[in-house]
Amino acid sequence: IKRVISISNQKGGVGKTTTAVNLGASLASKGKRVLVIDLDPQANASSGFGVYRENISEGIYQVIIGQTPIQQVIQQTGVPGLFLAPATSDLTGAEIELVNTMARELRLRSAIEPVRDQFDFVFIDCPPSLGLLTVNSLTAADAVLIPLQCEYYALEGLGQLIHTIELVKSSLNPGLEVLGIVLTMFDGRNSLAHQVEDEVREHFCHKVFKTVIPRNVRLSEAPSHGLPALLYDVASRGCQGYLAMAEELLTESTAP
Amino acid sequence: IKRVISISNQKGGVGKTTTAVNLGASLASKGKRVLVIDLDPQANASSGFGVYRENISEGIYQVIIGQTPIQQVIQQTGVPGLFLAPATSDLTGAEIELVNTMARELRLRSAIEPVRDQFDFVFIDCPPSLGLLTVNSLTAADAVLIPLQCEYYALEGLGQLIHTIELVKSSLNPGLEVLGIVLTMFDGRNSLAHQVEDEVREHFCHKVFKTVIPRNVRLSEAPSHGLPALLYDVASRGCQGYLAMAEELLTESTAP
Ligand SMILES: Nc1ncnc2c1ncn2[C@@H]1O[C@H](COP(=O)(O)OP(=O)(O)OP(=O)(O)O)[C@@H](O)[C@H]1O
Ligand SMILES: Nc1ncnc2c1ncn2[C@@H]1O[C@H](COP(=O)(O)OP(=O)(O)OP(=O)(O)O)[C@@H](O)[C@H]1O
Ligand SMILES: [Mg+2]
Ligand SMILES: [Mg+2]
Repeated sequence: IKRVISISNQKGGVGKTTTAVNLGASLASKGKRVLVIDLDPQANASSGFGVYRENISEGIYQVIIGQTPIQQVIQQTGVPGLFLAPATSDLTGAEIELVNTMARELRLRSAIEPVRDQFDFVFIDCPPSLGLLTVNSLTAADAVLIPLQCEYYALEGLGQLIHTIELVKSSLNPGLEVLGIVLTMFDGRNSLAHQVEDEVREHFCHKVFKTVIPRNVRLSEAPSHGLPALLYDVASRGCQGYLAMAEELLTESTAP
Repeated sequence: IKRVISISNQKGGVGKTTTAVNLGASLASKGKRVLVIDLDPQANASSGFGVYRENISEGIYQVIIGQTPIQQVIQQTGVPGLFLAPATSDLTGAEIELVNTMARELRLRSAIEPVRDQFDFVFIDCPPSLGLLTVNSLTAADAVLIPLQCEYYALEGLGQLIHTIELVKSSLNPGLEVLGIVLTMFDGRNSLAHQVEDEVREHFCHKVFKTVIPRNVRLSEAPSHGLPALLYDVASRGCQGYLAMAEELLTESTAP
């Protein structure tokens, strides 16, 4: 089954971090061992678990530049079986610093190698860009999960993202596949949301998760408590959406 | 009055493009001459005016690398008095390409110089990052307008943004100021939105626009028609929000 999954979309605010945190937590609650890597200088996935970059001295930046082995920065979260490799603020300069280094696109892939087999799933939360951090993630991954907000600008950007995935696949990571597209922040009262859903399902067919994540304020409240929705409000529609998505992922990936 | 305004926030999906397009259109409807520069490789501000990057051969990328003068890429939009310098897809590579060039942070500033006085306002729509494109925008600008979604992750990122603005101010653009913070996608039914508003107004006081832009689906539908809300649905709460913001900007900036 696909083990290392890059959660990518250069469009901002489409639910990449919310998906990394809550899909990770949902899979852990089903007995899987999961690692979330925060590759975004905003460090939102880290604070989504109550880990604040001011309080950590070493994170994924030190790992990528080869200073620290990844095992040294991996920490437990509040969810059993769910681990985090946090981001520190020096990650902001990483894209510029990496430009003139050797094997700049392969750094994350080799850094993850020693721990890859210790987890059932490794999720990499990407920043909203197609720069060197996202390329590192796509090169390290077995598959890409694309969160997609049901809005016009988000749909428009899909072509450029697919193009970048294909570029990475042909030049850096031949095994890279699209795991799927998950529709996020879905508000059934808006006709635009239905139009986008119809268009995406028609165009990408079985690559679109059946589970649709609804717009649900509990998902946006949870990070202010440093908790995934599973620990903040397990009965909420948002949390239930990610639990259903985890179920779908497990059923699909065991499917022949 | 502040003429060149960078619309920046590294947090994704907070309403940067929607603000550039609709504040620009609102000011033009009040008789101002406005230029919107699309500095985001996603080219959303361009398509928000019905200009698609497949159809243009030269845009802001050619201007930044010094190949084409900005006058040559500026085009009319459907709103009288509102002009656009569009983005093309080669802008995606600009951040990496600029890293080793001379005066890499000053390129946009010198490119805008010949046309700066021809407009009452120049808005620069930034990508969701603090990389070289955003730094170019902050270096070219007289002031920064910060759209802020009333959510936890968006609030968390404000410190890093203010820090970057101060860095640019001290090393590249001493005249740079914060024009203000505008609260976007405000949903009065959510207590989280009110909490964020209270915190921001307490912390940043008069720097926060009195006008709050409500969450309004008409704002997200308009770009799928290639139109600003002014031409799509002028009576909508979203459009009225940006018209009120334009009024506030004009009144404030003429204030002594
Ligand atoms: N299903 C949902 N319902 C309601 N709010 C949501 C949902 N998913 C995400 N959010 C909120 O929407 C905002 C954007 O989500 P998130 O930060 O996860 O997106 P992102 O793609 O990671 O953003 P960025 O591009 O900045 O990294 C956040 O404030 C988050 O709390
Ligand atoms: N006030 C609003 N009400 C409803 N929808 C909105 C509002 N403002 C923006 N949107 C929608 O929310 C999404 C994010 O807005 P927008 O693209 O303008 O943000 P952005 O900060 O420019 O994003 P990026 O970081 O990707 O550049 C878009 O689909 C837009 O149509
Ligand atoms: Mg994120
Ligand atoms: Mg934008």
